[in-house]
Amino acid sequence: AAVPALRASCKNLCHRHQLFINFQDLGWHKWIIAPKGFMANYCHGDCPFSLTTSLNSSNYAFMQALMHTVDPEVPQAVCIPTKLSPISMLYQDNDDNVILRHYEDMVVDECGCG
Amino acid sequence: FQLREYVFLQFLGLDKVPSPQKFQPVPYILKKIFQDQEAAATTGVPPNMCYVKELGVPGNVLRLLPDQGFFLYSKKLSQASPCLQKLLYFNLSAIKEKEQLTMAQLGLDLGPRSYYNLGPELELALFLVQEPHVWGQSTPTPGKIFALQSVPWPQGALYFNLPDVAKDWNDNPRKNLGLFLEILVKEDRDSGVDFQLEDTCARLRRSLHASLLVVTFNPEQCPPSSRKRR
Repeated sequence: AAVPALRASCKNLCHRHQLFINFQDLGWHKWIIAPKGFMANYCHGDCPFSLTTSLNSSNYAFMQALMHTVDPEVPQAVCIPTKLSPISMLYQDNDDNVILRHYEDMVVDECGCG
Repeated sequence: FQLREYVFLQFLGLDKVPSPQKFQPVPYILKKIFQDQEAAATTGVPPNMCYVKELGVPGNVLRLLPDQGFFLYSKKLSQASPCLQKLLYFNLSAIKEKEQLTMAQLGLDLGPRSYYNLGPELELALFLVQEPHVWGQSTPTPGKIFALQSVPWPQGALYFNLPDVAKDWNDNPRKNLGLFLEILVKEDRDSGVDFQLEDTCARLRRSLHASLLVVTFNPEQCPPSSRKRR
């Protein structure tokens, strides 16, 4: 029989949070031509057992969450990105070269318990 | 923060924070590729980051290298002597070892296209420099010729694809002695327009802007596209 999981309020559950990276905040606007910043986002929140059966989680997260309910010594599954996308950056290096480069896995599109 | 910044810079392929004195002009083609990638990202369809469809070549890093060469001045300007002689040099050291060069395009911007103050017709010759410049020698020994063409002036930008030369320079940096550009003014007796040679050449020197667009492909960042599962 499934052990009744504590009802975690939705807002604490694992989900994607917005995070805008403004290059000016980092002082990088002096050499990054474009973009001025980008929406990177991040994952945060609890992964109770009930969630691992619904959210796009992995099997091992399901087993780990199950074992956590039996033995709290086993850590809970964690909230991680499950879908990422790249961005392109236009910047200037120390030799005055203008460089356009693509970077994988810079934006978090979806989160899940892993 | 400095440590994390250093790690991020390494990730960008940089060894320290760039501190450009002034931003170089960004050519239309780089802006267009950047905007196309941004537009594709908003559609949710992940764009292919390892193929530059606007140029039709594989690549995930595009670099516009500014010309670091210098003008050569001939003693006396005459109709027969070249109006402009320039050694063009491009520093390819930013290209990392494991990157494969897939395209190298020389851009010669002769100044804005305009049909009002028409200049004389120009004869443009582009050579590969294959011997080191001997001091005191007025011009480098021109090697293999790349281009010899007449262009009406003002012409805007001219483009020359030099993949093999750039690959050779990248593989053997010592061979990178640059290119030698020579522009003559073609006398046009029947136009009846008298061009002041000095002014014409001075205007040409002011407006000439050379750059090398290099596209490279990093196999470590661009795994061979996995075969589509049936």
